[in-house]
Amino acid sequence: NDMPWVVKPEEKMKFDSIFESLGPAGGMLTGDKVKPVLLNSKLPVDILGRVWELSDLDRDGMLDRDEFSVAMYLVYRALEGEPVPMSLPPPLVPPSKR
Amino acid sequence: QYPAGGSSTNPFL
Repeated sequence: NDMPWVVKPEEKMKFDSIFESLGPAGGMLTGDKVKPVLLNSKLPVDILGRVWELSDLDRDGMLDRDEFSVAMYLVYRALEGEPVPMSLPPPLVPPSKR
Repeated sequence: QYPAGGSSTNPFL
């Protein structure tokens, strides 16, 4: 599956730097580190809950840098008025997790 | 790690 990831390299760099600034442990950010960042978007908590569901692809309660990029992508799109999908469209699944 | 009630891994639930 060589479909390009919808997260563009420039955007990925921005998301990666936010990821690093949050102090990941072992390459992972726990929910309590990511939660305040997402709350900062002022989006409704039920929307953020769905963003988390869609981003935490392995359901381990933590986000690695690719999962975090998916979360940030969805938050930014939601802030632009795009609805958060009910399930993750294939182009949004990080190439590393297909 | 998550509040009581939680088998959930979602910090927003």
